[in-house]
This record gives sequence, structure tokens and C-alpha cells, in this order.
Amino acid sequence: MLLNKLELLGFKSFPQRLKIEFGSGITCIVGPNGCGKTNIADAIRWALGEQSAKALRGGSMGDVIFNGTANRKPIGMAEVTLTFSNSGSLLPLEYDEIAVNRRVFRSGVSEYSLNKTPCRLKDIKDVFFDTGIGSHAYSLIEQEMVDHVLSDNSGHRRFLFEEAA
Amino acid sequence: MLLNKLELLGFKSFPQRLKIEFGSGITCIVGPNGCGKTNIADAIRWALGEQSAKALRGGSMGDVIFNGTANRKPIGMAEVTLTFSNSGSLLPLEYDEIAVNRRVFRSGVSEYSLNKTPCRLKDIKDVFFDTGIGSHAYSLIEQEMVDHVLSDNSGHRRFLFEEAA
Amino acid sequence: ASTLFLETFNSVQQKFRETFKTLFEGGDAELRLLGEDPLEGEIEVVARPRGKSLQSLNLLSGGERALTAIALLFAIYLVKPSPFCILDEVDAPLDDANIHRFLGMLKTFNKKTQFIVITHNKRTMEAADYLYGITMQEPGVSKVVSVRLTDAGEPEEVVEEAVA
Amino acid sequence: ASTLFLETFNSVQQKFRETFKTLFEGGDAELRLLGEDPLEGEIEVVARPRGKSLQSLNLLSGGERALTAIALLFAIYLVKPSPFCILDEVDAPLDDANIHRFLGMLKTFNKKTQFIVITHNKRTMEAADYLYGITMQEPGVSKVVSVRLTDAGEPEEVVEEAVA
Ligand SMILES: Nc1ncnc2c1ncn2[C@@H]1O[C@H](COP(=O)(O)OP(=O)(O)OP(=O)(O)O)[C@@H](O)[C@H]1O
Ligand SMILES: Nc1ncnc2c1ncn2[C@@H]1O[C@H](COP(=O)(O)OP(=O)(O)OP(=O)(O)O)[C@@H](O)[C@H]1O
Ligand SMILES: [Mg+2]
Ligand SMILES: [Mg+2]
Repeated sequence: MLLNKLELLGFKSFPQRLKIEFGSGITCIVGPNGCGKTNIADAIRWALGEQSAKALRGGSMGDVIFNGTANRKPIGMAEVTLTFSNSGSLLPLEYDEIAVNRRVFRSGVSEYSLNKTPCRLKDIKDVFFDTGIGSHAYSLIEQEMVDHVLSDNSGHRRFLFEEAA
Repeated sequence: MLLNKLELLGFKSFPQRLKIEFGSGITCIVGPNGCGKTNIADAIRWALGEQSAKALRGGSMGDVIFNGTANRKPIGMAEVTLTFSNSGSLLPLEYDEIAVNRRVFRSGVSEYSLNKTPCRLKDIKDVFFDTGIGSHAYSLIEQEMVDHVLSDNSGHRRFLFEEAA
Repeated sequence: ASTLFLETFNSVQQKFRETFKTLFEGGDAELRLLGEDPLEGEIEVVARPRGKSLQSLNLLSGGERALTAIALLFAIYLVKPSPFCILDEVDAPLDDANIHRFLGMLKTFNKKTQFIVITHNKRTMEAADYLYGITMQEPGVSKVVSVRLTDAGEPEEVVEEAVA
Repeated sequence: ASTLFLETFNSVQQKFRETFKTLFEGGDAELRLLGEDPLEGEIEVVARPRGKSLQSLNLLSGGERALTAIALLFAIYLVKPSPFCILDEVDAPLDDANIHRFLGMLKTFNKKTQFIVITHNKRTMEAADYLYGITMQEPGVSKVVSVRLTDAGEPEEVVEEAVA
């Protein structure tokens, strides 16, 4: 299964619709400090059901909605769509492509859909269960991981092992 | 006042005597990962009286003593000498140069001297009091400082302010 | 559950020895499960770069710790792969030689694994199959542009020339 | 003690606004003392890069946080200087433009301040008045060598030719 496409609208520093297509192999994302690279990683993990606002650096889930700049007003909704190709038919559904969509409003309420059909978060987690996609902490590796993974307190490590088991 | 010279013997990865001379302005220290650069910063802060083994990444003070490699045995003592020129006569003593020396043995016992005269740690702290040298947390800036300085818990920030006051 | 955990632990243990040896070009590392109960015991990480003596992880340098963590995370990844893996500036504390080994390891994963690598490092950019640049020409508003590397290895925006 | 603290706080507050504006080429930042008692209150840091809207520090990027922390630490340093300051790889999360501004700020300190800067970054090395290399030719044993930068900006050991 391959991640084909990421589409964002209103997510963090992306007020206007944006699309990024991914191929197989290594895709590098570059740019100056603060331009939005980690926000893209946040969008991917958010669309897959990340529930912790803190993991996305916010205080509440509404913090992922574009909140304006000196020249633009805040907006009321954030939306991210991740499209996977079902090559290798890893996914239990009978589609060639699976589009996972999540949107959130200022109220903090999130809505999910699979190939445009509204569903619950649980349905998305079920579809991806055991494909290796989802909340695997070891498939998003960031700077702070080093101290978490090597710390004297082996709690983080244990969590990673249990996820892999 | 200027830091003139750093001499190490048996400190961490420096089993043999080593001298580094500093001029005014910017001195850059470069080299591959794990070659000993941060150990040099540790040596400077240790010689000025750092009492926390943890701040030096060890479990106990004896961890700063060279503990051997595949080809060399551990040794029994670590020693660091920092030499300052008393330009501007900031220091209360009547010397042109002040050499601060600290040594530690496997027992964990530290010995201090000023210009080769044995003294207590308190004497060293008194000499440098109010010259701006010593345990100022803001004059050794390392990677983890960012999170400490900006964290939601303002304890670290307060400590820096109180030191500066 | 306990058996499954032990199996996973042993596989990761074995992979970790390999990834560590590759990234450090030698040295040893292992994982130890302390205590009687596999489901409760502490997992200890032991690492010894080539030629150095065995010490606590805390005494390792910033770069050595980062590389050890990468070796462990890749070991877990090899045991239970995901279709894609996001690496956010993990190369920041690494020197040129270690970045080279790290990129070498990335390339040994078959093309079925997608790596999304966020970086400021030119060598990492050279290893990319695709390169995207994010810019904020309008402050606070992110845009995506195609990027290529100049002869000097610097990233520059690919500006599509309007055909007259 | 309370008066002294307030004086220091106000001086740092003022310097921080300046260092932040310099390092971010605009934007605003300030420090706030919360609560009634200056000796007990929380010290809050507020930072808003140019053109962006005001948000919690946690939403800032890794590089923006590092630069904000550097601005604050330099502000404290300007209020109560030490004869020397050690900077250990603080440039690691910064992009080229921010490293340039950071080095620019280092150079505004008069020569009476000694900076000991540990770095892997070539631009930072170019700014040095003196360059020392640490090597471990024998594993686990550190040695100091003199270093200079090649035309390509790479550090290389200065090997003294034995005069025949
Ligand atoms: N809800 C939001 N609305 C508008 N802007 C936001 C929002 N959340 C975050 N941002 C902005 O996004 C920027 C951070 O982006 P990001 O963390 O992706 O940077 P980055 O490209 O990873 O940079 P670095 O190289 O420093 O890590 C911040 O300046 C922040 O103000
Ligand atoms: N007591 C000791 N005896 C011998 N070696 C030691 C001792 N304490 C630390 N070391 C070694 O010193 C090395 C770490 O050095 P240091 O932290 O200075 O590296 P560095 O040059 O800062 O690298 P990086 O660029 O990765 O930060 C480790 O490999 C560690 O094994
Ligand atoms: Mg980032
Ligand atoms: Mg270091």
C-alpha cells in the first residue's frame, strides 16, 4: 500500500487548498524555519486519528485550524485528506484507492469519512488495523524521540515494543 | 578578564595531557560525533565547581575520570586547570594570572587549588564572585536549554533571572 | 500476550544489534529485559561504540545518542514495518560521516517503504527521490513548490517558464 | 531582593525585545511577570514572529523556539555578562538565514566577550576567529589539532610540515 496524496485546507499554516503527491522511496521536504514542514507531518498523523492535541503542539484540537495572520482572518474549519493506493490489497475494502478524510470545527468536533462516506474514527482504525498504518509511534520519528527512546525511564520504549508486538 | 588556557589530564576522553589556548572573540571547536567537544565544555564547568554529576552526564563524580578504552586501562584521577588573565583587575587577588585547578579521585573526593595553593571550593567561588564567572546557567548554552527556557513550567526561567539579579 | 511480546522483543533485539553495527561501523549494542515478568520488566538499552569502553548511555555524545535511538527505532521498524515513515530532522545532531551511514541505511529499505524526510541538510536532500520545498512568501501562509538542487547542492525553486 | 529582581526583570525584558527583533528581523516578544509577588510569580514568554498571529510558544516551529530561547538567553547575558560564554551546537535546528543572523549577533558583542562555540556547521566555522579540531584517531582518546577551512569551507587539519 502506498501513500499517494496529501490534501490540506485550513490546517495550521495552510489556509488555502494544497496538494502534495508522494511516490515510492524517499521524499524530502525542505524549507526555512517555521515555513510549515512539521505541520505537514502533523497533518498526516492527525488525519490518521491522532487524538492528543499536545502531540500536535496545541492546547486543544481547535488549535490545528488556521488562526489567521496579520493579513488574513482565522477560519472556521480544518480539513485533511490522505489518499492511499490499495496495491497488494492489504486493505479489507474492495477499492483501489482509499481516501481518509478528517475535518474539525472550532467547536472541537471532528468528522471522519472513508472514500467520502461519513464514518467514525473506529472505522478508520479498523480499516488500517494490522496494515502497519496508524498510530505507530515508531513510524514518525522526530528530534525528541532520542531522549524518550533512551531515557532511564523505560516507559516509552515499552510502549513502542507493545505496539510492534 | 580573559580565559587564557584550559589544561586537561585524565578528564573523560582525555587520558593524556592536553592544552587549549583561547584568545578574545569567537573560538570554534569542531570534530565528529563523540570526539570530545562537549567533554571540553564539561571540563570548564567542572573546574569552576560544578557539583552535579548529572549536569556532567554522569551518575557520580568519578564518572569524569577517564575509564579506559579497548586498548587503555582506566586511570585513577582527573585534573583540569583553567587559567585566567586578570586584565581589568576584576579579581580581588593581586595576580596577573589566576589558575584554578580541580582534581578528583575514584573515591569521589575533589581537591581544589588557586595558583597552586590548595583551597576549598568556597574560596574559588569567592574569588570569582560577581565577576560573572561561575555557575551562571546562561553562560553555557546547550541544546536542551531551549525546552528548559521556554517550558510551561517557569522554574528554569526564574532561576536564570535570579542568577542574573 | 507474554509470548508474543517475548518474540517481538527477541526479533527487535537481533535487528538492533545489526542496525547499530551498521550505523556505528562496529561496536556492540543490546537490549535487556530486566526482572521476571516480560510484561512488566524494564527494557534496558546498552550501547558501546567501537573501541570505546562500555558506559552508561548518558555519557555518550549527542550524536551517538541520536544514532543509537535511530538504530533502535529502525530495528522496531524492520520487525513491524509501516508503509511509510516520517523522519523529522533526525539528522540535525549528526556529523557528515554519520549522515552518510544513516542515508545508506535508508536506501537499503526496499522501495516499498516510503520515507518522508524533513531536513535542512544538503546531503540528505541529495539522497531524495523527490524534493518538495515549503515556503512562506506571504508571512504565516505555507505554500508548496517543486525544488531541485543546484550544482552547489543548494535547494532552489523550480520555476516553470511560461512558454511564450 | 524584590526590587533588585524587578530591576533585573525590566532590563532583561527590554533587551529581549531587542534581541528578538534582531534575530527574527521583526515580530514582537515580551516577558510577563504574573501574579502579585515578583519573587514568586510565573515568568511568561510571549513571542510572535513577523507577520504571524500570536499563538502559544508550543505552536512555534523547532527553529523558531530555538531562536526565541537564544534571544532570551542573550538578553540575560547582556544584562549580566560573563567574560566567556559556551554555546554547544545551538545552531543545529537553525536554517541558513537564521544562522547568519545568529552569527551577526555574536559579532556585535565586543571582543571582550569570549565565545566558545561548538558546532558542525560550516558557516559558523567561517565566523570563528580561532578554530580547533578535536579528533579521536585512537578510538576513545581525544586529541586537539589546529584546523583551517578549505576553499570549499570544509574543516581540515593543519599539518605542520617538518622542515627538511
Ligand atoms: N493553527 C495555526 N494557524 C496558523 N499558523 C499556525 C497554526 N499552527 C501553527 N502555525 C504556524 O506554523 C509555524 C510552524 O510551522 P512548522 O512547525 O511546520 O515549521 P517547520 O517548517 O517545521 O520549521 P523548523 O525547520 O523550524 O522545524 C509556526 O510559525 C506557527 O505560527
Ligand atoms: N570517563 C570517561 N572516560 C572515557 N571516555 C569517556 C568518559 N566520559 C565520556 N567519555 C566518552 O566521550 C564521548 C563523548 O564525547 P562528547 O560528548 O564530548 O562528544 P561530542 O564531541 O560533543 O560529540 P557530538 O558532536 O555528538 O555532540 C563518548 O563517546 C564517551 O564514551
Ligand atoms: Mg519542524
Ligand atoms: Mg556534544
